[in-house]
Amino acid sequence: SSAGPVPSEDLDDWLLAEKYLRHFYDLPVGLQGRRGEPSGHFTAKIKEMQRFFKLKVTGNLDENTLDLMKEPRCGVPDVGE
Amino acid sequence: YNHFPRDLKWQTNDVTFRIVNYTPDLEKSDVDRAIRRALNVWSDVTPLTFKKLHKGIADIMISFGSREHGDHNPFDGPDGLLAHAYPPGEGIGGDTHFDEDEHWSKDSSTYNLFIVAAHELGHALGMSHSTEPSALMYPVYSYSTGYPLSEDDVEGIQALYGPNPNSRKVKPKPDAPDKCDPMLTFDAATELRGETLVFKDRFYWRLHPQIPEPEQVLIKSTWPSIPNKVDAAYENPEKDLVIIFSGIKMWALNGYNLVDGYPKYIHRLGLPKSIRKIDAAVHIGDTGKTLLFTDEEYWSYDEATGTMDRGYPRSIEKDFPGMNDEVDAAVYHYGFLYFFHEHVQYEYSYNSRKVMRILRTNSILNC
Repeated sequence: SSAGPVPSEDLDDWLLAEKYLRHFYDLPVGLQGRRGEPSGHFTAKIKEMQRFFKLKVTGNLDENTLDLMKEPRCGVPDVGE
Repeated sequence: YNHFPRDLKWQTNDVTFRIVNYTPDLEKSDVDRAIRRALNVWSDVTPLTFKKLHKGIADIMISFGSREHGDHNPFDGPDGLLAHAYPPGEGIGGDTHFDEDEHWSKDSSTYNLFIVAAHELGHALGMSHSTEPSALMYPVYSYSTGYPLSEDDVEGIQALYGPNPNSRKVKPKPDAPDKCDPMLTFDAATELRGETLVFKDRFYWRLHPQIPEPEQVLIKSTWPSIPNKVDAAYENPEKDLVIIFSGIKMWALNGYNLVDGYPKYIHRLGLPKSIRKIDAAVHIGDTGKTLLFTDEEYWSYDEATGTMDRGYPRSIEKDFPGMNDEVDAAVYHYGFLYFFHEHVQYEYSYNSRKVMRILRTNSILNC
């Protein structure tokens, strides 16, 4: 994996992001890596989400990305079928 | 806009719907009305017609449920997921589910059923999520008034079904402003407790000094009672207030909270009744004066006494040499006035009384 460390150390944030990306961006189960060592899949999905929402594409769980993941929204995935 | 894979759509323009159950949060008639209005949003711009069934299987089955509600796509309690819908097709296709753990309303107090229903019914007709922040099909909830569809939504649904052959004129919302448009103009700008807010159309950008990338937000999603268009704004740091102007009214904010007793008429500041809007406003902390710009003139308001200074209005061009004769927005930083006019920004030294630099308006938006 070429992914770098995740800035946010909060376990809740990591779990939120994993759940969010699995539900809305088709992150395959078991391929998210570990907190502090995210997999390339995880980082790629963060980037996909950041691209969708026109955030700065960093692949990191920065504040703007996490804030958006906490917003109330529609349950339909943003990508895929 | 986006469609679902294979551009799923109804193969007939005559679609049936049925409201299977009702939320206790609203009167039955309010739910019926919200759903009917939400369907009309889409039928107004397409050849689609919607017929209500009271029993049996309809194309679009609408229901309220919480947590696991029978489709193996559970909801999650209050907030988070609000609703979902399935793209056109047999069986569960078209079905629309609302999370009963949300509190549904017909105003801005909680999640507005009409707005969420219009979004979900978009899915039921074949629209997927849009990346356009101003679009109804943007995935994140935001409250807004007025016509709910943006140009992006109209383009998307008409790509599937074509336009309404008997259309009455609709006025879709324009797309969100692009911060890197070189011709970008501002409606208003102000400081707010160390951040800078820049207003444009129905949106504002929020700039934090330590975060290079500005955040774009719908005005209504932060302040539902402020109009969609802001003319001017300024911060009075001594009073910890931001005053927002729109037309002949003004609102006061303490932080992000609206202050009771507003809106008030702008004429309470001492402006003549002939003034119908303020183009720009800026507070000069060093002098305690607030400058209010209207057309080619400006006024000086003394915040301490709450009165308009004598000898005003005065000419912008005369008193600010090098500046254009009209102003769209203005902010004050460390002795410099930043005047925004069209796509140009003038850095004006208050002490030297001259323009020091000319920049693009959107240079403060990290472009």
